[in-house]
Amino acid sequence: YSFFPGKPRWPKRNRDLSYAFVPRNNLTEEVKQVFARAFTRWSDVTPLNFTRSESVFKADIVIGFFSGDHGDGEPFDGPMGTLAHASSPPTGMFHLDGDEDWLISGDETNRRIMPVTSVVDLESVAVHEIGHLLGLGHSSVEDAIMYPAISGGDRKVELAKDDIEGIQYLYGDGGSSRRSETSGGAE
Amino acid sequence: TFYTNVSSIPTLHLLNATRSAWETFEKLAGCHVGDKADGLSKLKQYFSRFGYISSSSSAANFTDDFDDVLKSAISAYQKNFNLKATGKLDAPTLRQIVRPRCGNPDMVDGASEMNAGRKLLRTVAAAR
Repeated sequence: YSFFPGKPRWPKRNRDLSYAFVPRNNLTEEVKQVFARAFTRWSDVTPLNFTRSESVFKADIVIGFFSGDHGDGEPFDGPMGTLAHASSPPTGMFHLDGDEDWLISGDETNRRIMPVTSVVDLESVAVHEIGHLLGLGHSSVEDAIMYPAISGGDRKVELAKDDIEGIQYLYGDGGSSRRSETSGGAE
Repeated sequence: TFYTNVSSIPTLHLLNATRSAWETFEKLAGCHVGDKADGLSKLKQYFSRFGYISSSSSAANFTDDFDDVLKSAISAYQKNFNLKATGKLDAPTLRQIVRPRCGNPDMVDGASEMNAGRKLLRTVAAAR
């Protein structure tokens, strides 16, 4: 696992984080539930808590889908290529590429969902980017959530040992170490 | 577009997976130091985007020459993705390059801990 330079993290006084969606995306409840599940995977192994807010102005984390050049100096590039990016703590910026085709599946396991396709599993990308929002960098461990690449049709949502060790280095395990041992996260 | 389950994805969509902008890199297979090939400047932009080439050299200055800057970027990339560090655009490296990925860089200011664990393991092994 790795961190951003200087190992930024959310301050101890702010471990109950709120998140909101950019209103103009008009996301369905079903899509918002995907992000709620993704946040839960990280709150399960840390003292952090995540609550949805309806105000992008008050929320710690703002999530939005944007296409092409969207004003942050890191333009998206159309289907495939870069899928999303997120900022380090405590900025809370989470952008996904609006030109991608996203799959919403409630499947609990890591696996190959489909043959080669350009449809990307939304929850897999959300779990990865939330890792960045909390302070993790990329990992070379291919099973790890923080591995930078994912193929269309793959689904990888369970935190691996590498992810759990990295995030608990930053925040501790919040008394959930038993849960993380029994969570069966992909080794 | 959001598909709520696999069966709702149009078959045609499954068959001709959208080709990403990076597919063009595949024609650079086999290139190595000293070569000049159309498209190497775009590959340098790719490596600059993900932190393997210093962002101080602006994209406009990238040439189509396979120079030492590109070679070291490829070697660092290969180490980060557990590929054989040949410094060449071999098939496994190009297959990895074209995969969809997170837009965050792998390296910041020329440094990366992405593969620190492996280095650590190597050091421990050497010490033993």
